[in-house]
Amino acid sequence: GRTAVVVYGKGGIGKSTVAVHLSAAWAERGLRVLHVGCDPKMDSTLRLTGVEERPCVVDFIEDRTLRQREPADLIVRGPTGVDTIETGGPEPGVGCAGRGVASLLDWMDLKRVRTWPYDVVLFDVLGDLVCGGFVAPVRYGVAQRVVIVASAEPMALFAANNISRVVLRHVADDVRLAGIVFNVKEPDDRVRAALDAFAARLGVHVLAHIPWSRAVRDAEQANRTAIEHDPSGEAAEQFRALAAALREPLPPDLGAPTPLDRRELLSFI
Amino acid sequence: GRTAVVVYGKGGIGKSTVAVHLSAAWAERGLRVLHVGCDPKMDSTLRLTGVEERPCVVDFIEDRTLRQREPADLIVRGPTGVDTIETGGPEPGVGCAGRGVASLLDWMDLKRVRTWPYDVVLFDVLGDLVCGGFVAPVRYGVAQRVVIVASAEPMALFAANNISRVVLRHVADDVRLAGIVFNVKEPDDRVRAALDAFAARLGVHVLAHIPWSRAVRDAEQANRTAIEHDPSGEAAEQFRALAAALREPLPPDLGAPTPLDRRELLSFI
Ligand SMILES: Nc1ncnc2c1ncn2[C@@H]1O[C@H](COP(=O)(O)OP(=O)(O)O)[C@@H](O)[C@H]1O
Ligand SMILES: Nc1ncnc2c1ncn2[C@@H]1O[C@H](COP(=O)(O)OP(=O)(O)O)[C@@H](O)[C@H]1O
Ligand code: SF4
Ligand SMILES: [Mg+2]
Ligand SMILES: [Mg+2]
Repeated sequence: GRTAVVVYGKGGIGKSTVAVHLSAAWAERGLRVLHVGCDPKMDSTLRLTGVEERPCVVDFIEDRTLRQREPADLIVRGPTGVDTIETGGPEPGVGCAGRGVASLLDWMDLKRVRTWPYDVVLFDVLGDLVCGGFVAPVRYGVAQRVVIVASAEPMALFAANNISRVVLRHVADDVRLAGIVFNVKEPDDRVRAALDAFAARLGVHVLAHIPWSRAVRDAEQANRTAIEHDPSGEAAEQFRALAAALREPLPPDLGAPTPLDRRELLSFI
Repeated sequence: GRTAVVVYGKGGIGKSTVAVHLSAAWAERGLRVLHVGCDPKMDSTLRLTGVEERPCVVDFIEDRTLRQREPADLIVRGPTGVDTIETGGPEPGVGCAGRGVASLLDWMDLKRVRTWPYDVVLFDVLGDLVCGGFVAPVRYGVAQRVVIVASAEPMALFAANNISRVVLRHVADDVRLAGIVFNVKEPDDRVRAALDAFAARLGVHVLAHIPWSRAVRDAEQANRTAIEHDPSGEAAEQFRALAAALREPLPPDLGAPTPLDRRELLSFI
């Protein structure tokens, strides 16, 4: 069947890095993937397409033509075979940065993109402020599986807690928190143990500890993922394993997250 | 005359740390200060009041009584004599995190708080997403002087560039970018030179390079600022100097910022 994954996390934490490697790993196995970047930075799909200038949803909101646009106007297919969309972001200070995400989901319904033959639909969403607009993928129930990307940075854990709260509110809509990916520059046993303790307290499964790698960095310079750039390397293998795990059925005993209150969180981080 | 300062920067960068030390330094000199925290984290005023649980604007938006509230319902005065307000934040995932800020400004107009005898009004505002709500202090023209807090982290520079774009759009409303404060954990000459080069390219004055200090950290544990906790220390002196500089008239030749476009910014950071 079809898998819908929403990757959340604070800005700069490695959401897009994890997301593009998942999409590339699924495409490598012959799956049809739609990868949707929902960060005003608009740099989620670059490593899948190699294309710097591309159309985005906000362009068509601003020229008021979004409803008439066909999927071909929005979707750019990359050399990896992954179809990509970017929501883009308005000029800073004008309007609502989150509206692009909600408008895109309405457009996907209108064009019945959700009935198109994708095996996986992945949303890569900014999680600093989980306000109305950025929560849309969860509210619309497209988020069967939410994946949080975090590190040991206090604000990353703060964002992870907020995202867990949002998931908790939508458990009745079949939204599940599949787990957390720790993407840490220089992990050591002490950091790893502290992050595992945080995940346990939050009631979230640890999907992977991914150390920063040179292969990912070098691939990024060439606007590619490590899956193409260094296919037999350790990073590529780790992302393949994560991609496979996210296609497995969710464990029946997967519980709901147990977010921390403000006071406990501030003392934890 | 009266000074209005808005401190912006990405989450976790040290906005509140800089802001509370400015407010405490101004209060120490006998100035009447109104310090307004505009971050859903709601931890801006803690070191000025020592009070963990306090009223916030969003409470009164949710119970629909904001218009009837008097300043005494919202303002908590701390031991340093600084008056404080917190906008607070809605439950993550519900509504608009930025609306608290815009609603507060409307309320301040309604209650004519802007005519109250404050020498300095400071807003401490989250700058990750400079969407409509969080830009309100600039749009309402209360931001004579915008101060950006940043570091060498890519997302901090990304946010600084976005904030500069917002200021540029409001230069006609007498909004000025007073400068940037670099708050860096372990500064060295190489980092300092790179940050100075970024500020020069952005057309922004460097107000201070503030190294992280033990005095600030220790004071924070006691819910105080370094001004009371270690009054003759280096950190306290540095913040006093910054506070005094922000009360000086703006240099007549202070130009408008020159934000970088996306491509140049991505190559810079
Ligand atoms: N596992 C990793 N290995 C190497 N570099 C990484 C890794 N994860 C993140 N990075 C670096 O961090 C930067 C930010 O990551 P990105 O995925 O763009 O964050 P986000 O999408 O959360 O804003 C990238 O430019 C990348 O170079
Ligand atoms: N100059 C500094 N010296 C010591 N610690 C600092 C300094 N600046 C920031 N910090 C630490 O960083 C953390 C985040 O700073 P904060 O001011 O709360 O950020 P923001 O308001 O931007 O979210 C604080 O808890 C504080 O301990
Ligand atoms: S909904 Fe979110 S992105 Fe939109 S204006 Fe409010 S805080 Fe900003
Ligand atoms: Mg990204
Ligand atoms: Mg703060």
